[in-house]
Amino acid sequence: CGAAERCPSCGAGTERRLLEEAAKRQLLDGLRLRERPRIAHAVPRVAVARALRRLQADGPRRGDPPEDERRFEIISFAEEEPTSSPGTVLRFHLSPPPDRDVRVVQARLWLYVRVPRGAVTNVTVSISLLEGRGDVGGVRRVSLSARRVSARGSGWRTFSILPALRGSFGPESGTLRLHLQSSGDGGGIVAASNATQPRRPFLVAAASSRDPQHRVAKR
Amino acid sequence: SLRCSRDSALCCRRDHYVDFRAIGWNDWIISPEGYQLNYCVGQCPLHVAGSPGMASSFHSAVLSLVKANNVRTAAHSCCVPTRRRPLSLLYFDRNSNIVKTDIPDMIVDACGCS
Repeated sequence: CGAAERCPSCGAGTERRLLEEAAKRQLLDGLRLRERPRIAHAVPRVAVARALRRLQADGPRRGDPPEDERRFEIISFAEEEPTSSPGTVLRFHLSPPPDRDVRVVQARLWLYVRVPRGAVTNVTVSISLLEGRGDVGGVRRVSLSARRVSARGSGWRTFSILPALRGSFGPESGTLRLHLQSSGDGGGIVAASNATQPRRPFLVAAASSRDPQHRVAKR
Repeated sequence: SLRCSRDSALCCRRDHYVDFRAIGWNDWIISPEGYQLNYCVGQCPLHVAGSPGMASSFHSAVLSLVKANNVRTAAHSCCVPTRRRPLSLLYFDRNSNIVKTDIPDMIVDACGCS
């Protein structure tokens, strides 16, 4: 303090670069990331916009969190896994936020149910969690939801799958696998057959974590 | 808690906007497009110690302590943030998931002398 705060050898360019480096450091520290994420595969902007609209449609986030609590909302887009069993296997890569004690408070799967134009149909959708690797027939399955959806025309439907995450972001591996089966007269689920599919199923999870650093800072 | 003008010498808040496109981070940060990296700069001579941005009672407390302890008048205190707010961020993580979170105390709103 009190020292000459201007950097004697700094020109405007140097000062701007210093500030940009400071901003990068501040953002990564604030997100608890060691380095900036390298995006493995870009998500189509249409799918991002649609998912964000759903996130907003889910209603305003519950009031301000307590000072030492941080809230996250994560949208994860499904990848389809090949399976020899009837139905579809969806895989989600949920890299848990860097905090350790994250508590998942809400988890919903968004599926696009396609129904022939003008028809009213009943589709029964059953969702189960696949534990472990391997195809549907060889792993333990935990039933999460089996629900009859009466659909007048195609559209998005949500299914709560909170038990699948059991308070955390899925298995340690960070990969969550769900097996979907739909039965009904004429309706069906649009799976994530390819990454550019604008109607890819996606998962919205809301979590909170205690923010030890913030608590200390406040004290 | 004053914004610095060009020739401010006393403790003030210097504003600096960082555009994520300018630092090449707009590919993974979806929103916002940038943020205010404000910081505190300037002198805190004794007579303003504990003043702008802090409760005035704190200021008088500091001055009476200084007199009572005969602190060297050349002492300076520090120009520090006295009010900050969170930054809401929407970004892609390494698995191309979209994460929405608030980073607490990210933006300096006011500065003052400690």
